[in-house]
Amino acid sequence: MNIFRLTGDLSHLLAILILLWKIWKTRSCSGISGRSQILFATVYTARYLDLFTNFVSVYNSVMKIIFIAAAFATLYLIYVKFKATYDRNHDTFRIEFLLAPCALLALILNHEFTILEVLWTFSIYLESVAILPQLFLVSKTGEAETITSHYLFALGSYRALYLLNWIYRYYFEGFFDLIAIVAGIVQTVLYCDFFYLYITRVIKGRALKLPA
Amino acid sequence: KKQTIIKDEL
Repeated sequence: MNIFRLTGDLSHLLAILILLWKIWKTRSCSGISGRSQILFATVYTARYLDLFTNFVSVYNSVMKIIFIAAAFATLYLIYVKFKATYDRNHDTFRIEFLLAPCALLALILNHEFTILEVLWTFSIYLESVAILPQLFLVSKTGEAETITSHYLFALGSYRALYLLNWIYRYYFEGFFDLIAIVAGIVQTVLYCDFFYLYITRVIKGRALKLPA
Repeated sequence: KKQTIIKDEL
């Protein structure tokens, strides 16, 4: 464990908690893409199946349980509890165009052709594009609530911190996983546009409005 | 090349 990975995980945890808090407090999931949340729940389910087979550490297991539980709790809030506030008309990104290619690529490009490894690879590829429906929703509505932009900033930062973690691990442990690194770069690059808007607008107290 | 890395990352 290193500082980059720890702050990355905490940033990830913060993002998930901010999202739950926003929906619960405002009793509304407006501006939130349910489709992205479906993808995230899929990512965690596919990736954390080893939760019961190989124990890494208490921290690792606890975080996995929290991520899976929070993902499904968010889905419940969006599609059941506060369904009336779900922005169905704008949340239209075709996630099958993300799921199928990621599944295909995971079958072709992986470290080992075993169930757990292919599912892990699928979750890595899917996570790199899982935010697209959310970014698409923000671009369609042309704006995002400030709390939602904090959620996106924390979520985008987590994988950027993981990139630093991989650089650290490469130099100090000789460890690297090309699949995770390439997908992590793609994932972080997708946030760049949002990071720019967040830094130039939200930090200065102005609302996150996309230039029309 | 098979990388038998233990998955210790989240």
